[in-house]
Amino acid sequence: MTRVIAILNQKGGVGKTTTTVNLAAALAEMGKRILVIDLDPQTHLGLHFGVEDAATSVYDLLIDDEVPITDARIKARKRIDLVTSEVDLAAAESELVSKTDRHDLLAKKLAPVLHEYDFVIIDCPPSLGLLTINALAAAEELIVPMQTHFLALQGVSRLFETVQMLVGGLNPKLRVSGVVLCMHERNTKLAREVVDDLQGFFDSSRENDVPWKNCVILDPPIRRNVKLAEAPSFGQTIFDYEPDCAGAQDYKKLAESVVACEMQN
Amino acid sequence: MTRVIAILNQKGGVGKTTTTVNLAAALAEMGKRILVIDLDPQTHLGLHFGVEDAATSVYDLLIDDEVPITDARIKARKRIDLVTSEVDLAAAESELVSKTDRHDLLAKKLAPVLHEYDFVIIDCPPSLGLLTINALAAAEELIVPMQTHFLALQGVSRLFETVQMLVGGLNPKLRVSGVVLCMHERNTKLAREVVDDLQGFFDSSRENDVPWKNCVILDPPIRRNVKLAEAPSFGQTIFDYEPDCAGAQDYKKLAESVVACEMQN
Ligand SMILES: Nc1ncnc2c1ncn2[C@@H]1O[C@H](COP(=O)(O)OP(=O)(O)OP(=O)(O)O)[C@@H](O)[C@H]1O
Ligand SMILES: Nc1ncnc2c1ncn2[C@@H]1O[C@H](COP(=O)(O)OP(=O)(O)OP(=O)(O)O)[C@@H](O)[C@H]1O
Ligand SMILES: [Mg+2]
Ligand SMILES: [Mg+2]
Repeated sequence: MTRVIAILNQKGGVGKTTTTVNLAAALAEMGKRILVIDLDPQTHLGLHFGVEDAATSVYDLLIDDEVPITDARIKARKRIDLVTSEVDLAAAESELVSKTDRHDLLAKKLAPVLHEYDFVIIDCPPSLGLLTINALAAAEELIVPMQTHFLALQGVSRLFETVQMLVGGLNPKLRVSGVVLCMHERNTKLAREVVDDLQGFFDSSRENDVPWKNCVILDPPIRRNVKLAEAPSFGQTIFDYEPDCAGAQDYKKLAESVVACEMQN
Repeated sequence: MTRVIAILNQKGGVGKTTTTVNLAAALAEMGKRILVIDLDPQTHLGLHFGVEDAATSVYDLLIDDEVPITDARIKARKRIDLVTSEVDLAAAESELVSKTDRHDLLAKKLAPVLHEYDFVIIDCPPSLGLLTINALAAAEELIVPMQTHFLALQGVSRLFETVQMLVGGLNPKLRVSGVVLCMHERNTKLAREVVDDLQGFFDSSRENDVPWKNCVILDPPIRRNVKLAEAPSFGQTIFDYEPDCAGAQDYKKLAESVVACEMQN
């Protein structure tokens, strides 16, 4: 049963792309077959995997009904296929606004190949526009990376409200399955308080009919580790670059938690 | 001579608001009179200063030609006045698009009060839309906070190209006066390489007629310091919260560098 997961947070620089890359790589190391989609005009996924952007990008997939996903995907690693982005994707939001099924463009392109993968992971830009809405319509699950900082909590509650509003009409089966704590500084009072607040928010939502009803704080938090910031400058995942470092250990365990949380949902 | 400075970077979470607040507070401690403008619909400046958003916000200033800035500004600290934002500002980008002088709305509102301040500091949202363009039209200087990470360099060169394009028609006197290195991890190879690359980029632009011709990497870098992330949860600047910590020392010295770099420009 393929799991389609959107990695989402409208706040910038919180660890979406780093999580997309290293979660995908960790799952592939567990033998899973992964398709990764770059929906961000910043085009970071190609850089992180050390591959050239493909001639056919996710932009072509969205803009042109005739282009199949098999034209766009490239092999990024053993068991990881990648659909790259391009800078022109930034224009897509205004270009796509007039298409009849503008929310479902990605979902339609994914449908024929879903059975080939265990996981499809979609990296979203830091916004709640049409690209992210395509991810929300195509996915069944959301994972929200966030920092354990004070202002991050406000951003997350606004994000959840927006998801609830969008999802109602668009994709009622969508659920927020987990939050990933990124760049976590464990021994700080601030981080502990933010985690407590967040856990409290989820505990109080268990009885409500909301998309985050069963949302968990995925274990473990991903510790701040400069190796995770260095790896993309070499076009490497953390498992290529420094497989024994704290960042690699954390993402490996996170992948195990992601696999395990399917059982409960 | 009032210096109007926009704090800009389209990337999210790089330290714009933290720099706006603590640079303003450090300059005020040096006896300067400061006006701070919150142009971000996330409305973080009110939170950082521990003040309620005012009944009249920057949104009203932009939308309504009749509202003077004296209606909106509130006293945030001794020598710091603040114009707060509101969530509805997010709608402003589409609402303002049809106004005849949509780029100059902020500049016009600032003009009558400039003489009351030594510095006007404008906190921008993480985007290059109409709000940020209003900041670019109103300012004479840009300060760009950035992280010393690999992908940050790419973001900065794209930002500079966009500034050059916008500035040509909009505000030919605008210059990029400095980059602030935020959340800097000094002893890492990555940070050193990013700083070298950035310095190299500026050195090679000294002879060209570009807005960053005289841009400097402002000294010192702002070290990563959890106190800077804790202060806003108490509605305090770093000088209220923990005046002897590394974050406060760094911003104090940064303010001295900002004052000094006027002499050369
Ligand atoms: N655990 C970590 N430790 C250290 N650095 C990290 C960690 N996670 C991410 N980073 C670095 O922080 C920066 C932001 O991370 P990333 O690009 O993954 O965020 P993002 O949410 O995808 O950003 P955007 O909103 O711009 O797409 C990058 O330079 C990345 O290398
Ligand atoms: N030097 C620092 N050390 C530790 N934490 C920091 C530092 N500078 C900023 N932070 C924290 O990092 C996060 C992002 O900073 P900030 O809000 O200033 O960035 P921003 O560029 O204004 O973000 P946005 O694009 O969302 O407006 C905040 O939680 C802030 O408290
Ligand atoms: Mg990203
Ligand atoms: Mg900000």
